[in-house]
Amino acid sequence: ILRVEDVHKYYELGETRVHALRGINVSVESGGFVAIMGASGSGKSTFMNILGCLDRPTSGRYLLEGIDVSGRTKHELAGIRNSKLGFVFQGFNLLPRTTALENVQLPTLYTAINAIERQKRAREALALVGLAERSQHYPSQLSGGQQQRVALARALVNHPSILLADEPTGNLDSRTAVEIMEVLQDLNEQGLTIVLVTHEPDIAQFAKRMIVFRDGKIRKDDALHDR
Amino acid sequence: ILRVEDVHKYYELGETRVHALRGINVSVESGGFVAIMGASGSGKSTFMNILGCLDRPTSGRYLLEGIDVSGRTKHELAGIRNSKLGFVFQGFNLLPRTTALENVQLPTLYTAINAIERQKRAREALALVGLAERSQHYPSQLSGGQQQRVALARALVNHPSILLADEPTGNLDSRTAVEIMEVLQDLNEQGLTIVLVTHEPDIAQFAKRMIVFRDGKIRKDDALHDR
Ligand SMILES: Nc1ncnc2c1ncn2[C@@H]1O[C@H](COP(=O)(O)OP(=O)(O)OP(=O)(O)O)[C@@H](O)[C@H]1O
Ligand SMILES: Nc1ncnc2c1ncn2[C@@H]1O[C@H](COP(=O)(O)OP(=O)(O)OP(=O)(O)O)[C@@H](O)[C@H]1O
Ligand SMILES: [Mg+2]
Ligand SMILES: [Mg+2]
Repeated sequence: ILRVEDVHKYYELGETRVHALRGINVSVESGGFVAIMGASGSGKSTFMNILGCLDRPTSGRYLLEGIDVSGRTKHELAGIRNSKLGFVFQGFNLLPRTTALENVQLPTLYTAINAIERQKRAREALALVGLAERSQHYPSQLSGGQQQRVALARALVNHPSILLADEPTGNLDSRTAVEIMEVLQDLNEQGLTIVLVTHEPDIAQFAKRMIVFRDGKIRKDDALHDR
Repeated sequence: ILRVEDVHKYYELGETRVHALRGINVSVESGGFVAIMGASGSGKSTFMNILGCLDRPTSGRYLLEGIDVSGRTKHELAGIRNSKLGFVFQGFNLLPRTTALENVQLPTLYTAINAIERQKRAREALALVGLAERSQHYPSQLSGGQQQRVALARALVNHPSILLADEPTGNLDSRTAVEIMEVLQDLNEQGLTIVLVTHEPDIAQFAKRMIVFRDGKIRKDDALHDR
């Protein structure tokens, strides 16, 4: 469902150039569940942003459901992103002046569903992450872990076929993190393809496959069997 | 050095009221190293914000170096905060349009040191967290873990006597996290009092004492001996 071929990413910074991705080759099949790990600065978020069509590779190819997204316009990329992908950012990216419920609804505003269905889905997504009771709270009225879960609910509200989650449990205590991972496992068993970044080996074990990045390259790519 | 007596914190939210802290009693001696753990929403950040004079308890007393800070003006609180405390926020709070070096210098702007000393200290603090080479980069040009380390450097730049760090390693890979914790252990052995929040038991083990929060109360408070 996702295929990345010889992707390089350079960030140009005045006189310096950061070679963040150095020839990445990865395929993820429909229904896959991949955990990505690696050192700080090794290229994980850069890779995730490309998978999520939020950025472009400097060179290489990216095929999403067989479509080469390299040649797409920004408008087409936004359409692909909204209809297929759910994304959890490392920094959550919640709108500070909107409630949890409104934040979760945001991706639905770009679809053709009506207001009643929109709210219903947002409430279901908040309930899925254990925050049904906090729908009217603003991000500043929520703990770090609660905000993170709102971000996850927002990523799931359009029932995407692919979830890209950059550190979805970093601010959660172990028990809440396990609860969230069990929700994701259930969704994966129903067909959701999941690619997540985590620094926690315990969290990675919920996945079916682990990819380890190092200095912009993939260093390991193994199936996980005892979960 | 820090003493909290029967502190309660209520957040008023229209018709609801969140009882975030429910009678907290804690003392931390000079040179102490405390790790705070607990479930998402259990009151850790609320407690840290009170310790850091960023918020006030609804009731109870807070003595900081023998001074009852409850009765202080905002101006006096800001002065106490800037001269004694270093704070790492759960969400980093870096200024997006300023470089890493400028972000780290921010707390020094409120002191009487000159520009040369100011830059020297900021560079030393960045070197301490392994980011000497990235001083001219903006937060958007840094990975999540790199931003977190800039936030830690900023907390240390004024050589505070107390460091309050809310999840200082949540976005770091294990190896970088251990390096950071060793830096903090060294600083603690030189006299820095440290209170840190973490969800990672491995990180907590670097401390000398662990406090566990649950539903706004302290449930455990034990010295740690095998570190
Ligand atoms: N917008 C940008 N401009 C310039 N450099 C960047 C940018 N984004 C990331 N980088 C650099 O590219 C490299 C890879 O960054 P990336 O965010 O992908 O790392 P990461 O693996 O996600 O790290 P972390 O675990 O700390 O989140 C790092 O050296 C980072 O500083
Ligand atoms: N500014 C606020 N206004 C209203 N409620 C708040 C506010 N800040 C926190 N709360 C609520 O108070 C409770 C405790 O929050 P706190 O941020 O202290 O938790 P935490 O232990 O830090 O959680 P996490 O591990 O998720 O960061 C939570 O229910 C939270 O939603
Ligand atoms: Mg990252
Ligand atoms: Mg918190």
